[in-house]
Amino acid sequence: MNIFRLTADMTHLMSVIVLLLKIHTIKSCAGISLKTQELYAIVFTCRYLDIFTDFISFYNTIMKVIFLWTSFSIVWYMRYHKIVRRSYDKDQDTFRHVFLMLPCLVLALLINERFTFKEVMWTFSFYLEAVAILPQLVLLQRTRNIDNLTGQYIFLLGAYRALYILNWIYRYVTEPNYVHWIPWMSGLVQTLLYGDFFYYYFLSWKNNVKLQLPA
Amino acid sequence: EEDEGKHDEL
Repeated sequence: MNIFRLTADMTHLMSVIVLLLKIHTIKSCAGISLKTQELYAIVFTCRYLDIFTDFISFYNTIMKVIFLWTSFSIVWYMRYHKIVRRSYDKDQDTFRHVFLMLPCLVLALLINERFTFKEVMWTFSFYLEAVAILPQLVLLQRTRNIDNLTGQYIFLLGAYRALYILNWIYRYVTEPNYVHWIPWMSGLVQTLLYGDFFYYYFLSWKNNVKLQLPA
Repeated sequence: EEDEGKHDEL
């Protein structure tokens, strides 16, 4: 474990907590894409299939449980909670996630480190996570109103992956033959997709104006 | 940390 990875995991945890706080305290999910939240629940399910078979460390297992529990809780809140679901903007959140899942599944079947079920699912989860934010970014472009909590949630979600890239550089430099092209390429694409959001988020922070994404 | 075939990152 290195400081980059620990900070990354904590940033990721913070993003989920910010979102859960928003939904749980003000009972609203305005501006949040259910599609992205469902994709994240699928990402964690496919990535943590080894939760019962491969014990890495208590930290690793506890964090996997937290990410699985929180991602499914958010989907449950947005779908079934009688108050929260009213603020879900289903007419605007129309990104069809099958368009993201199928190519990622095909790619995972073609490009993976080992052709086993668990490994293909693990690989699929990295490709899918790279693009899972797209429905959310599309929704932001459409609704244009980004409240602070949503903006912070997306910022933290993007920052965690950028920190993982620092972790991967650090491990590549310090650990002999540590090479994992699949997470590296996926993580790079994921971080780049946040690029323009980071740019506008930084501008809104610098000019102290409300965050607005161009149409 | 990384045994063969195990993924030690979240």
